[in-house]
Amino acid sequence: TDIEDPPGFVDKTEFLLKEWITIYHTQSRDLIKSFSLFVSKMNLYGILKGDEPLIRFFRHATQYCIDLTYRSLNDPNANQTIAKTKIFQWIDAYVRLIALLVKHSGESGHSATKLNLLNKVLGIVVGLLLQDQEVHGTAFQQLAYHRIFIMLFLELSAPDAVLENISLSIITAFCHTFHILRPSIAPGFCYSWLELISHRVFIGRILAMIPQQKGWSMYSQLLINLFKYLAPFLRNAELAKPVQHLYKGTLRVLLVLLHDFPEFLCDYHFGFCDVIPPNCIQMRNLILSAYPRNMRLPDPFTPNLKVDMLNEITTAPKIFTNYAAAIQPANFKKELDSYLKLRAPVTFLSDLRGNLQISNEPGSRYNIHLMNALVLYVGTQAIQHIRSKNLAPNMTTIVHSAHMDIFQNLAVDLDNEGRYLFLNAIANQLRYPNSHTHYFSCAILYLFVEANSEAIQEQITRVLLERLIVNRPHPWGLLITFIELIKNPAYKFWDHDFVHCAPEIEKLFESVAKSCM
Amino acid sequence: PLQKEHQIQFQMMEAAYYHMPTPTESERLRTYLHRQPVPTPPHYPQQ
Amino acid sequence: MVNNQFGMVGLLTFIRAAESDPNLVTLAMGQDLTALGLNLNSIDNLYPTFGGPFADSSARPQDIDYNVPPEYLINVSIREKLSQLTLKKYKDDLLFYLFYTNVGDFMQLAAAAELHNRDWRYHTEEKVWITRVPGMTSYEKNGTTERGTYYYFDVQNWRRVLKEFQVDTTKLDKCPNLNAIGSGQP
Repeated sequence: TDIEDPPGFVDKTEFLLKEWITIYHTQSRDLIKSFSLFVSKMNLYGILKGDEPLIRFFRHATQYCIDLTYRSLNDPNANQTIAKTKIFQWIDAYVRLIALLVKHSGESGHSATKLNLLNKVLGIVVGLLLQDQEVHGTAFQQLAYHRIFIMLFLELSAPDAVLENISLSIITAFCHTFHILRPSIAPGFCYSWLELISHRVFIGRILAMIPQQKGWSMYSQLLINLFKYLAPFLRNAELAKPVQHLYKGTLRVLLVLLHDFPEFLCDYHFGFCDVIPPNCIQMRNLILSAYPRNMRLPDPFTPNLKVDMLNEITTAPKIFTNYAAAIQPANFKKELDSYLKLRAPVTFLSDLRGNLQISNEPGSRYNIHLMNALVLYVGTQAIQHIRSKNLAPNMTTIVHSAHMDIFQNLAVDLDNEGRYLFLNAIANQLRYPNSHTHYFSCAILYLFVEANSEAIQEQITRVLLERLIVNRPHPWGLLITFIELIKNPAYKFWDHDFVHCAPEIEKLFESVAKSCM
Repeated sequence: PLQKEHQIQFQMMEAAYYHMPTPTESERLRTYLHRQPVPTPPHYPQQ
Repeated sequence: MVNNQFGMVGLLTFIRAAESDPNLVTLAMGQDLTALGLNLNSIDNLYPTFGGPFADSSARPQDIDYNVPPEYLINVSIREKLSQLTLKKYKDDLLFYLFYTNVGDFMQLAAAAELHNRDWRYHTEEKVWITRVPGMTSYEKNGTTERGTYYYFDVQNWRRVLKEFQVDTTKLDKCPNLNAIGSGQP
């Protein structure tokens, strides 16, 4: 940007841009013919002579649109609706030019030129947005950028043979752009960002139309960007209005995903729950409640439901997050693997807490990501271990193993905060009928029945109950685990003081029990 | 309490809250095509 | 018992706080997700009509822009070929529709003229259409003002509403002179 513009370049750009806007609005019927005439004029002006003038043209043209937007929106006499219409008439025309240039650039079979151009334009808009946010601060206006992104995406998503060929690359370019503009980087753009990534055409493309679900991992990354941004604001008990609004919008998007793409939430649940604060119980429940559409869930309230007779519990759920890689540092992973293999040295168990604790600051003592990854990794290893002995996981086969050593050690050795996070990591696996749900359900019940202190039992109850008293939805695995806990006399659930510690708590248990029994 | 970085992010979010995008801003403009445009009295609806 | 927020006492605190200030614990108690404007019982997918994260309802068919083949967009080429309208045949409702949706167009004037013929009057300051209530005679005249009960057309709710008015008749619009505009429409 520090290279001086050639003399008159900005005027040329402005002239061409205005010319195109006029063409767009007056010759809509045979726009393509006018477009080719216009391109030859661009060529005449030297704009298409190479990358550098073209980039310069786009930067000045985009800047022109943005300046127009600020002028119009900040004009106290202008009617806002009319101002926006005028801005959109301008921007939409400019975006159509970009789309036509992308579509017609390079040889029709070669997509590289087209995608290069698209990425250049997106890069310019991103650069201008971030600069603008820096300059204007809280006076930043997102409107122009919002309009450019959505209209460009709609233009490039129109049914068209050339564009269809490069649709995956187009969506990748936009995902990349939205990732760069994620709310923690561009907080002034956060509402537009959520509007863009949840636009029905964008969702339709990335989650439904791209074959072999190739868009899913990119979309999961965008959701993780959103959760990470929200997390610090959701830790507070009281949500400020702007946070509440963004949170509510996020719930709406998750509901659409739960309804239309439950498998997507199933496959990426671990990564999502890993960045959602533990106190966001309903939002986390919403993700954990997803189950594959072709699956019929047995009614969890069925008396004498024989969970271990369900054939789904032999199937491991897909998990597209590489949680094993999250177990750091490497030597800790090595020690873990050797302990799981050899069930020695015992010192591994006593060092466990030291690996998990990162500070003494209450509320942020532990490395939650490591805790979540460790729990899931140990659990999946346990299932494999039991299977290797031609057994199926149940309340007897899960005991007396290196895996259960680790869980029992965590239950005993961690303080209240650590234990709460540990139990949450287990409860995050109580989902739809699958081998993880079944194993972790057994594991948490086993920890309850074998607990050597009531505090462990109390916290197990707390973690399960707080997930049940929140508004729906509730994950299937959570329900069946809690029902088993309060119905099976082996757990002597009703004998514990914490069940009767206050009238409200007692009332809660009775109402849950009534609905279960 | 929020870290410094998050406080700044919150201020930006809060400012953005007052320029909330509306669903129509994500939809194409509808071009209203006159059949026979004529000047109408200013006190008639103009929009 | 566990004496901090990670045990039952912690949960109890939430529950009690929820009773006194629901806003305080929206995250822990959650909200009724069926009240977020999404038809969660829908057999069809929601995303094709999703109105956006900040919309309280799904997008209506008229809000959604469908990709239509350009050759379908013929309104530019056929607008001179449309058949003439005989507004006399239409009810008030349709006349109001034409008046409010054909802004800046001859059709707006034509609808106004027809409404004027049917004893509706457009108040130039209030910018509403009013008419006397049929059969009602108790209108007090006093120079250029007239007081009584009228119908006015409430465009927001799209219906006629009875209301007491004191009308300055000089503010009532004259009937548009369509011939003067010289376009030959009805």
